[in-house]
Amino acid sequence: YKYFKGKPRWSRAMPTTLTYAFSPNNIISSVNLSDIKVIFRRAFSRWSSVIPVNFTEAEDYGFSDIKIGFYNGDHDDGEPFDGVLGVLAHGFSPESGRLHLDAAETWAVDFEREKSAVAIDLESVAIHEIGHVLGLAHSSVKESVMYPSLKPREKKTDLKVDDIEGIQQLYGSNPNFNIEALAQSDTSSNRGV
Amino acid sequence: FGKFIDTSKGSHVSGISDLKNYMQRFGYLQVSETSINDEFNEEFEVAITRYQRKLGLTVTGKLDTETISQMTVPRCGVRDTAPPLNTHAIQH
Repeated sequence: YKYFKGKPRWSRAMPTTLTYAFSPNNIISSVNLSDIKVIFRRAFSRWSSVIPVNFTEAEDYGFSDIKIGFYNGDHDDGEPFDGVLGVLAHGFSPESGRLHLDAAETWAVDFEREKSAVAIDLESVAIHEIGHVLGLAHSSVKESVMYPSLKPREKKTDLKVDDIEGIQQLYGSNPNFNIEALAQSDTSSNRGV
Repeated sequence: FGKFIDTSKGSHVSGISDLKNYMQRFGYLQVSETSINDEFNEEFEVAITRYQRKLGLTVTGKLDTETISQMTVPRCGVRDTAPPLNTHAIQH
């Protein structure tokens, strides 16, 4: 795992709750908003299961800690999107809270329903970008969710030991988290493969 | 991308400037835009090596198949090695 320069993190005392909201003006119509909300709720819960940070959806976009939106091309943050594939999304380091997804992608919440060869798994990307919003930079560990690339129709939704150790160095551990259970799960998976 | 495969330092292939822009975009190369050309020079070789090391690829310093394939995979727009986006942004 790696951090951004200066190792920024959300500086409030732990445990804490961060609010998130979806931009009312920058959303996609190809996926139901209710499905998008379910996906992000699940993505946030992946991180909250390992650190003492909870996430709750706020109605007021302007005052939320984490602001999520889908944008096309140049959207005035100096990091324009590039259309289908290429760059999929970006998340800003703490405590900016901005999480942007490229509206041009074929976002999928279920590959059974979305058959496109260029479909991108929304949950995998959401989990990755939340990692940036919390302070993790890109990892060199290919299996980790913080590895920078994701193929079309690929899912990567399980936090790996590399992700967990990295985020817990920043925020500490969720008291209910058991690293040994995860390690056993990883070992079992590897044995299965 | 086939024309780039196994090119190495000293090569001059049309389109290498695009790969240099890619390397620049993700923090592996820092040169002025005017000096980005189609020559596979030493700076580009260093950038390729850094890219391969960072992404867990075989480190060859060349545009081998594995490296080219990795560059075609969709990815996050956050730079891999440079400072983060907008570190000065503090919420008030």
